[in-house]
Amino acid sequence: MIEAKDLTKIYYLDAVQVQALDKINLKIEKGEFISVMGPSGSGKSTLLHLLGGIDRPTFGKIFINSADVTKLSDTELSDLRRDTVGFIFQIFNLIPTLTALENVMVPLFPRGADLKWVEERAKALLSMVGLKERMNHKPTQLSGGERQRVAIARSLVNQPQIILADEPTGELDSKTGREIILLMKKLNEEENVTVVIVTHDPRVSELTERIIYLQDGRIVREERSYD
Amino acid sequence: MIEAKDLTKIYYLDAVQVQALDKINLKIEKGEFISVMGPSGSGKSTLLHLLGGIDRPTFGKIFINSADVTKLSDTELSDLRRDTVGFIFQIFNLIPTLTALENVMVPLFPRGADLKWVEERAKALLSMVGLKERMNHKPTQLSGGERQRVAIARSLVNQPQIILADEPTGELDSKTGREIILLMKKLNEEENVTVVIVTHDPRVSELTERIIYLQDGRIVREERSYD
Ligand SMILES: Nc1ncnc2c1ncn2[C@@H]1O[C@H](COP(=O)(O)OP(=O)(O)OP(=O)(O)O)[C@@H](O)[C@H]1O
Ligand SMILES: Nc1ncnc2c1ncn2[C@@H]1O[C@H](COP(=O)(O)OP(=O)(O)OP(=O)(O)O)[C@@H](O)[C@H]1O
Ligand SMILES: [Mg+2]
Ligand SMILES: [Mg+2]
Repeated sequence: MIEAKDLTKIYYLDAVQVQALDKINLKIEKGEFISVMGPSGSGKSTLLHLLGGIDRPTFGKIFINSADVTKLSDTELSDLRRDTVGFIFQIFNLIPTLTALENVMVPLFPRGADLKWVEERAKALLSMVGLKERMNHKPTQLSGGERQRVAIARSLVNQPQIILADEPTGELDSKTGREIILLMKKLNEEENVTVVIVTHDPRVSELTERIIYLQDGRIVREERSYD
Repeated sequence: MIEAKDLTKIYYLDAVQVQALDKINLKIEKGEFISVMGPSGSGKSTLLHLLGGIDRPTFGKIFINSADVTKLSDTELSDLRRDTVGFIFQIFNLIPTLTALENVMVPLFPRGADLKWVEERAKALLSMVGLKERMNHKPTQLSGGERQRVAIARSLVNQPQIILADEPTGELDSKTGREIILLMKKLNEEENVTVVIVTHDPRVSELTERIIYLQDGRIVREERSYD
């Protein structure tokens, strides 16, 4: 379903080069529920951004459903991403002038969907993450964990086949965080959604079936659980 | 050193009122090393913002070193804050057009300090949090955990008497997070700096000597350790 071949990303800054990813080879099958761990700066967000087509590699290939995404134009890539991927950003990227409800509806706006239906779906997702009472708050009127949950609800509104979650529980207490991961696990088991979660929290990774460890832009270890 | 009396904060949004804090009574002695925990939305950031003079209460009093801060003008409050408090925001609040180094230097700019000395101090703090190789990166060119560490270094540059840290390890792997808390513990033990850490992470709170639990804007429980 998602495959990376010799995936490499180098950031160029004036005199300096930062090798964020160094020949990553990785295969993620449809319906897998995996986590990615590693030290701060090890390349986790970079990997997720490349897998989700939000950024382009410097070298190497990415295949989503066997399509070579490095061959797609920017428009084709963003269409594929919009239809297939739900992305939860490490820094949320909420639109400050829109309410929580409007922020969740944004991914479905350009598609001519029935606005009443989009609103109902967004409300249902916000209730599911415990934000029924906060729908009309703007991001500055929400707590850190509430903003994170808006970002989570938004990632689900277009019923993605792939969820790429960059530290989705970083601002949440353990009870709320656990509920979020179990929600993703439910989508994974009932609808075969592929889920990739970047996390620093072992209580999150222990709920996944496979853990990929990054260090200095490389995969250094993998663990699988069989229960 | 810091005292809250019947501290209350109500946010007003058109038709709705949110009671974020409800008559909080709290005394923090100089040199204490405490943590604040509680569910997402329970009022932790609001409490920290009021204690740090970043926002004003709706009712109730706050005393910093016996001075009633609710009686200070905005200018007096921001002077007190700048001289006394190091604040680590849950959402970092880094200036996107400045480098990591410049961001750390910002709190000392208006004070006519020798610029070379300010730069040396900022560099030392960035090295201390592991960012020696990232000083010239702008925030968008840093990982989530690197941005968090810039925010941490910045909070220490004016040698504050009080550190108020809002989830300072939320984006960090456990090794880096532990180093940050031990750094604060060192400042607490060697220089008697008062430290208040909002956290969701029990591995952080177990390093503190007192834990305050919030729920729905109230203190519901306290724990003290005596070892
Ligand atoms: N400007 C605002 N206007 C209206 N409501 C607000 C505003 N800021 C915060 N709130 C609400 O006040 C409550 C407390 O917010 P606060 O940020 O203190 O929570 P928190 O304990 O820090 O949560 P988290 O762990 O998610 O960061 C939340 O329910 C939030 O929605
Ligand atoms: N636009 C950029 N320009 C230059 N360097 C960058 C840029 N974006 C990221 N980096 C660097 O690339 C490295 C990997 O970044 P990345 O965001 O993937 O790390 P991460 O594993 O997600 O870290 P964290 O756990 O702190 O979020 C970091 O050292 C960072 O400084
Ligand atoms: Mg990251
Ligand atoms: Mg908060």
